[in-house]
Amino acid sequence: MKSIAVIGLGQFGYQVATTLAQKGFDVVALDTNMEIISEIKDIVSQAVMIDATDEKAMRSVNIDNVDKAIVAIGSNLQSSLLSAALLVRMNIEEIYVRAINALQENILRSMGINNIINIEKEMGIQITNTISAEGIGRYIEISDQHSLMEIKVPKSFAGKTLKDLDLRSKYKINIVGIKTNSPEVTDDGDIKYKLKMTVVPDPEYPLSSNDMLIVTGTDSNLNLFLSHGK
Amino acid sequence: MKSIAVIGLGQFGYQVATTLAQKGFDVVALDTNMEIISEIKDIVSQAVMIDATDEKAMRSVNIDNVDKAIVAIGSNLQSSLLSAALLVRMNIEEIYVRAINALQENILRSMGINNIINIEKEMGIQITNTISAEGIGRYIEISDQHSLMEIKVPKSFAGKTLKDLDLRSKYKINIVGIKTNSPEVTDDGDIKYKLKMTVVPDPEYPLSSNDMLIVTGTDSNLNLFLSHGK
Ligand SMILES: Nc1ncnc2c1ncn2[C@@H]1O[C@H](COP(=O)(O)OP(=O)(O)OP(=O)(O)O)[C@@H](O)[C@H]1O
Ligand SMILES: Nc1ncnc2c1ncn2[C@@H]1O[C@H](COP(=O)(O)OP(=O)(O)OP(=O)(O)O)[C@@H](O)[C@H]1O
Repeated sequence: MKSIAVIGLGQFGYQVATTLAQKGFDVVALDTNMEIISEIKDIVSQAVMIDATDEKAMRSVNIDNVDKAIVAIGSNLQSSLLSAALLVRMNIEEIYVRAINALQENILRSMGINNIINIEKEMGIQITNTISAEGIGRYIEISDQHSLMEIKVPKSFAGKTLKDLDLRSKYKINIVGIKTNSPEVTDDGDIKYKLKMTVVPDPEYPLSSNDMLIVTGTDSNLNLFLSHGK
Repeated sequence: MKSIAVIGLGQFGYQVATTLAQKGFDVVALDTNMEIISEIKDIVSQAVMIDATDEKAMRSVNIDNVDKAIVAIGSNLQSSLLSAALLVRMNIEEIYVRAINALQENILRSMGINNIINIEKEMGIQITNTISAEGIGRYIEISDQHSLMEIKVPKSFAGKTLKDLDLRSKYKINIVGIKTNSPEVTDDGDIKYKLKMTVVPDPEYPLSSNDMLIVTGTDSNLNLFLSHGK
């Protein structure tokens, strides 16, 4: 299992470290703050209270042996850049660095670092998809002209099958999955609705108006489909 | 066109405001910082230097008439919560609020606000997909067991068609699109490669080892497919 060093355990770094640990990675979490280190030490493989800009200290805990490293420090630009420079000197194979502005990004690129994450910028763009989507559950941009959307089954489709509807040739869109709300009887005889998802939809399944269709296509074809469905 | 008020133009808020403006929304951008307001005024419909917790000032610029509002203030929790409370009082139809920790999230929910965005937490989770994916271009979680991935066409598939390969029945995955690198001749006679994408792939098209397949399926079926392709 690959080992990953996560440097800086603020809101972002802490989430990265714990999620990677959950995914089975061998995580080494580093921070100057003792409280955070004690909080995270039972969740990751190793939690070290250390200044990530201190080369002697970093080498003494063998950070140069990790497969990947991510500098998750945010507003402390100086620490972020110094720590990144140190990782480059240590020849770590894959280095990810968080940047909080364009200047920092440029400096990192000039250091030869290309895996740069600007979380405010990326989430700023992503959230506009959610804000602009109406009656649409989830909306992801596959590329700047293609998207993946979750939409409620239009009333006119209820009871029909995907085979009948033939959406691919009519609207040039692809049905990637169907989320159904299927009733299940619990031990006490209650009926509870459980959300199930299939990603290889059955073309003979009669759609219910409670279902969600997961569709992909160009933005213009998806918009056409959305307006026709009403 | 829907009008959206964006409150707080830090790194995140500024990106939200400008991206929404690009998408054709009628954006009203608000911040106490005059420099940011002068910087953004030619990009959005309206840029107002204002304290978003000041009810009298907010009503005087008719914020109560917008269709949607997003509080993009980050570390200033007090301003964020007071501004959110004001938007609720003004009965704005759709309110999105950024939260930087769980306590703030709980307070917002108790105020009846459900569209809560924790950017550090969401990006922290998302980035782990990029870090853990190898030889995989793009990786999105459709649900906690299903994903969408971009993968390089395995060598064993080159020259074969999707029809021959019959991936849907063999691996229970769905091919949602193909990205091809197609050569185009420029005006000066050079050959340049242009990335093209189709989301309704031609089943008779012979795959090239330069292409990328965009696939969806359960995580376990996708992993099986990935290991077989090698
Ligand atoms: N030189 C350093 N060595 C180790 N850890 C550091 C160093 N500098 C900062 N940190 C740690 O990085 C974490 C994030 O710090 P910082 O204040 O820069 O980011 P932030 O912008 O608040 O982060 P987030 O937005 O993720 O909450 C803190 O826990 C801090 O203790
Ligand atoms: N009461 C307020 N009214 C209007 N604008 C405000 C108010 N309080 C803060 N802001 C503005 O919100 C913006 C973001 O502020 P803040 O410092 O809280 O966030 P941040 O965590 O640095 O944001 P980001 O991570 O997006 O850069 C700033 O431009 C600030 O001027």
